[in-house]
Amino acid sequence: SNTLPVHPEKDNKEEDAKLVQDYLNKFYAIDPDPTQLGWKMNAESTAEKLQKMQQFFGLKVTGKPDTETLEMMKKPRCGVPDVGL
Amino acid sequence: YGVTLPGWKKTNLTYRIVNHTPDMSKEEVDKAIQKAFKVWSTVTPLIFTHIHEGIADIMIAFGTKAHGHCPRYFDGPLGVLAHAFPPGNGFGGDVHFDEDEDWTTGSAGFNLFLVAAHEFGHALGLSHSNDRRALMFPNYAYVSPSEFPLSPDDISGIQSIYGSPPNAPDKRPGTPTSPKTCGSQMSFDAITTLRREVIFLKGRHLWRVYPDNSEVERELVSAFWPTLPPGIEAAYENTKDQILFFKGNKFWLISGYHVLLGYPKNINTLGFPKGVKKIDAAVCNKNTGKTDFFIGDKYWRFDESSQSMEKGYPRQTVVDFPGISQKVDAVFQQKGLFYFFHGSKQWEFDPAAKKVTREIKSNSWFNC
Repeated sequence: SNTLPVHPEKDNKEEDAKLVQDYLNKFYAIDPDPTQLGWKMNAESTAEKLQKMQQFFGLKVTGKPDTETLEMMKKPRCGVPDVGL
Repeated sequence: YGVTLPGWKKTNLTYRIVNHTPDMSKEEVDKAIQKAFKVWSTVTPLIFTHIHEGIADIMIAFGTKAHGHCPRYFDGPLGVLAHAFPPGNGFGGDVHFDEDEDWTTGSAGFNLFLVAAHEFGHALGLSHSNDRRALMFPNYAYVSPSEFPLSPDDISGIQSIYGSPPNAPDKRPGTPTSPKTCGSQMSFDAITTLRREVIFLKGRHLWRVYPDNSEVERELVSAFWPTLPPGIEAAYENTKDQILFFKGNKFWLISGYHVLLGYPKNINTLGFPKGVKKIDAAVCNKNTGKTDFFIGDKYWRFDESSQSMEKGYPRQTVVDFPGISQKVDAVFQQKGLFYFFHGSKQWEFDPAAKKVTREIKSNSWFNC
């Protein structure tokens, strides 16, 4: 058949990037919004947010989505942000 | 720990379970939620009342993806399990569980009691803690429900907002006052060392004494070890940096702040015959690695390395410890010497010379 060959590695990378972005936006990019107890985005860079997350979990602070960091992000958890409250 | 200020301005809070997950029976859900609130009411003045209609302070609901007017959404199985809002009106104090998760009463899936206890921490004003042992650590971790889930970090956090439970001494007029350590008749139920400290226990209280600088701190036993009962009868520090606490025919093994899983156990697992119902006092001799258990006028000897009772025991205490003829309330070892307590007196005993070197008042360690 003429389907394009799939590059699992490339897929993984994209999936990991999305996981990182989603995780940081949900738990580390948030400022309190007292008017309606929701949360607002802030403007820190991804690397800064990643460092904050790695510091919080006691991981090596690299600012990069290394394996240990990705594994921590995949663990089931509470939906309340870790910072900003 | 971290807090979101202010906490609730009242201690009587209501909660309502708006809907139930089909994963568990209604009774199981109600019980898990009730037990989760009890975790927090045990260490604070807070009282939680379950209401079945109207608006409660803490509204509890199960939902999936985008649910109602909630500004946050769930993400299907795994990932985010639940979320909650800090104290306040409207969404304030509300708790939502992701119905796409498998909610259980055990270790399979996600234990509703544990997740609820965590989310109620938020609903009461706590934010996440980066202490991995804390219940308020963001990631789910299964802990046997028989173990009290709050770590000292959680207790310090919630008590920084609401204070201690009403039975803590000196907080409410008319509450029973704590025993006066310098009173002439002061006696102790149990005494143990803990590294460089000596911990004296009596009823619900414990005193941490630092012999080097004679500093004394008084605490509630439950502030350290919430699952230990009051009225501990014997305690000792073993050779593995652990403490064993005894009450009746049960004993608990503590490592740091945690009661190890599988405890309390029956004292006959240590090798005592069935006839032995309680332990009066115990001390581990750091030089020999042998622990002596004192019961009535006799004592047993336990080998910590082989974890077994030595043959030829019990023996008469007074035969091997000349001068120690009274029932032993408590005993500990300090700088090689033993200190035997009975009522308001203690005897310093030199095991090498096999003789009592001094008779002292029981509260001599308290700088009275």
